[in-house]
Amino acid sequence: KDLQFKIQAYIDKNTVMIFSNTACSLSAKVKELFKSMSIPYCSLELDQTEDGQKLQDVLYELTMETSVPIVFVQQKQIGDYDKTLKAHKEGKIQKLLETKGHD
Amino acid sequence: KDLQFKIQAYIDKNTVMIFSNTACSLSAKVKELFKSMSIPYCSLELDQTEDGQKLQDVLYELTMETSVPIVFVQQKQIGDYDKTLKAHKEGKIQKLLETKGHD
Ligand SMILES: N[C@@H](CCC(=O)N[C@@H](CS)C(=O)NCC(=O)O)C(=O)O
Ligand SMILES: N[C@@H](CCC(=O)N[C@@H](CS)C(=O)NCC(=O)O)C(=O)O
Ligand code: FES
Repeated sequence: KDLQFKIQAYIDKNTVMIFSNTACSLSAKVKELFKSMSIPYCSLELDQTEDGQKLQDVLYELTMETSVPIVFVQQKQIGDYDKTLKAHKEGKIQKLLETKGHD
Repeated sequence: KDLQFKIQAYIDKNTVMIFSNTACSLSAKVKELFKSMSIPYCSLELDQTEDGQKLQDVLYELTMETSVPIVFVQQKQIGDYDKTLKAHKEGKIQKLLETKGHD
């Protein structure tokens, strides 16, 4: 479907991709996490996007996550806020960013 | 207005009143806080209530809070999640519940 293509493009084109909601403080928190690491990210605000609900359905099919935020790093699905925080603490996010830095 | 009356009734009739949203994990967290203290609460889920948006406008006029969750204890406005957590840590919630327990 066209929406699946859109979602995949966002994931492929951005080192860090956050599917988010402007009204959600947990989504805001995950963005602040990347800001605090000085890591740039791209975010798609589903509540402010046309077909936001349909995009969220596509995301579910892709990720099995029903919620926001959903985070991808280097096209790898990290998951929700909890999983992202855990990955950060375990140094996994840093690792993902480094490995592809040496093309 | 009729909605103001409704909101006030919820506050007056419940020792702990939480204005909430079923989709919001921060709202879920504030409820868990009261559960962990074995304190019963009443919650109104604005996303599942008719006129939920209008009720939220009324809540703003009353509380100056634009967000959810919003917590009242013994008809006293505690505020949002952060303020509620802080009040809990400072023992203020416990205090409010005790003072009125001795009628
Ligand atoms: N534990 C999850 C919580 C995710 C969650 O509950 N997200 C909520 C917003 S805070 C949500 O997407 N609710 C709407 C839905 O589930 O469709 C995390 O760490 O991100
Ligand atoms: N710091 C606040 C955060 C409140 C907040 O941002 N709430 C969000 C949901 S998590 C909200 O109500 N967004 C919709 C709105 O502001 O209308 C708290 O401790 O509760
Ligand atoms: S909507 Fe409240 S934390 Fe996500």
